[in-house]
Amino acid sequence: MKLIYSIVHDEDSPRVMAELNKAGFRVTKLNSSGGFLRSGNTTLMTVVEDEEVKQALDIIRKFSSARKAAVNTNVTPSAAGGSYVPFPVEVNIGGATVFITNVEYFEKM
Amino acid sequence: MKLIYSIVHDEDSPRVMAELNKAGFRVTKLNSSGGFLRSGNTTLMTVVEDEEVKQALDIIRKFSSARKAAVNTNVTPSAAGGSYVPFPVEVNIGGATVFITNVEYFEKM
Amino acid sequence: MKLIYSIVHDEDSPRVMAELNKAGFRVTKLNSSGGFLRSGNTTLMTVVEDEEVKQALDIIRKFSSARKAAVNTNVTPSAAGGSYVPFPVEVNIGGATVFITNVEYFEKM
Ligand SMILES: Nc1ncnc2c1ncn2[C@@H]1O[C@@H]2COP(=O)(O)O[C@H]3[C@@H](O)[C@H](n4cnc5c(N)ncnc54)O[C@@H]3COP(=O)(O)O[C@H]2[C@H]1O
Ligand SMILES: Nc1ncnc2c1ncn2[C@@H]1O[C@@H]2COP(=O)(O)O[C@H]3[C@@H](O)[C@H](n4cnc5c(N)ncnc54)O[C@@H]3COP(=O)(O)O[C@H]2[C@H]1O
Ligand SMILES: Nc1ncnc2c1ncn2[C@@H]1O[C@@H]2COP(=O)(O)O[C@H]3[C@@H](O)[C@H](n4cnc5c(N)ncnc54)O[C@@H]3COP(=O)(O)O[C@H]2[C@H]1O
Repeated sequence: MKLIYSIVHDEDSPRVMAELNKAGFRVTKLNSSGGFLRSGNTTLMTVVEDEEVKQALDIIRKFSSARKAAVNTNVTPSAAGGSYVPFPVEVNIGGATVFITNVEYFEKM
Repeated sequence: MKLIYSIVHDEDSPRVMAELNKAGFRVTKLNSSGGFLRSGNTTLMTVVEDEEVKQALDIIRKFSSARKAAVNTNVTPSAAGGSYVPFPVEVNIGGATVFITNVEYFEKM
Repeated sequence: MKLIYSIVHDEDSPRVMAELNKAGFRVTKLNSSGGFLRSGNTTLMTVVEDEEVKQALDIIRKFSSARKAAVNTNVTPSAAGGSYVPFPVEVNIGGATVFITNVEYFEKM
């Protein structure tokens, strides 16, 4: 068996957990924070059978990868004056750091 | 050495920790929550010598296994009317998910 | 790659994280607490390349080891009466418990 750690953004964590559960995986959430940005993030632990690793990674990748999103800002690039015009800007969101360690023993008590 | 993770119910965690300490084990507690029930649970980390694994698992099993308990409910099964009669019902409590990874290096600084 | 866990005192954690980041390491912080003293402590997770383990351990050791510090108490040993005189006393502070597990797979998504 393997223990998959995934450090994901707080906004992505509910969806990743729900999708892992939907696929029959168990997942435990630990509240965490990063050293560099000092903002909160989420560390997920999922113990799976060896042959299920790829499927679990695919779910994590699909729902928490770094991606672009268009958000409306209230400031036009040439905000010389006048009324605010919503202006879509592309920003990077999400992103996951995933690592796997070997599980030597597993028991439900 | 081995790192034992035990995910236990919040109510069982103080007792499990105290019993591990009483037996001379060190233990660290992380607050966690489950993906499925979304309620809180507790993740314990205990690093032990290889030959102590069985003893540590016996303590965890003894104080956090899934078990039955009788609780008094206020509703009789045939609660047609009249006064509430305490009625003992058997419920499942506790339960632990335990997994072990290998520790390659250990140092007290 | 290796996963380095370091359980450090809360007061040492900001400095250890900053120094690891300054050296180019990534670090994730989990809030934790000890079983014995029941007070809070901090568990840091740092995944590094095999050949970087020694450098990361040197940083953790330098900024979180058990050490002596002089603190001023307000009570002289012979506090028979009279005014309080600041009296330096040597106390033990800090200390880290560090353990390392092997990382079989690492991916940034
Ligand atoms: N090898 C590893 N071991 C343990 N935890 C790891 C890790 N790699 C990543 N993490 C965790 O994942 C979070 C996001 O990392 P990411 O590399 O995507 O994004 C990072 C990275 O782009 C940058 N960064 C972090 N540390 C850096 C450093 N020492 N130098 C330059 N950039 C850094 O800042 C972003 C946020 O970092 P932050 O520390 O707040 O939060 C990190 C940290 O909590
Ligand atoms: N392989 C694993 N990897 C990582 N963490 C693990 C794990 N197995 C168990 N856990 C952790 O232990 C808690 C209790 O699991 P248990 O299997 O006893 O009890 C579970 C199980 O009976 C059921 N359950 C969980 N996920 C399920 C799923 N995908 N499908 C069906 N039932 C599920 O709901 C109960 C509560 O689950 P919840 O997620 O709230 O809380 C879980 C989770 O935090
Ligand atoms: N093998 C291990 N596995 C998992 N976590 C570990 C560990 N060794 C240490 N820790 C973690 O590091 C903290 C500091 O441990 P330390 O050994 O320096 O300092 C310890 C130790 O000197 C003493 N202590 C702990 N457990 C003891 C026990 N069962 N019997 C006697 N002394 C104990 O009390 C201090 C504070 O302990 P506390 O439990 O509050 O907090 C512990 C615990 O959270």
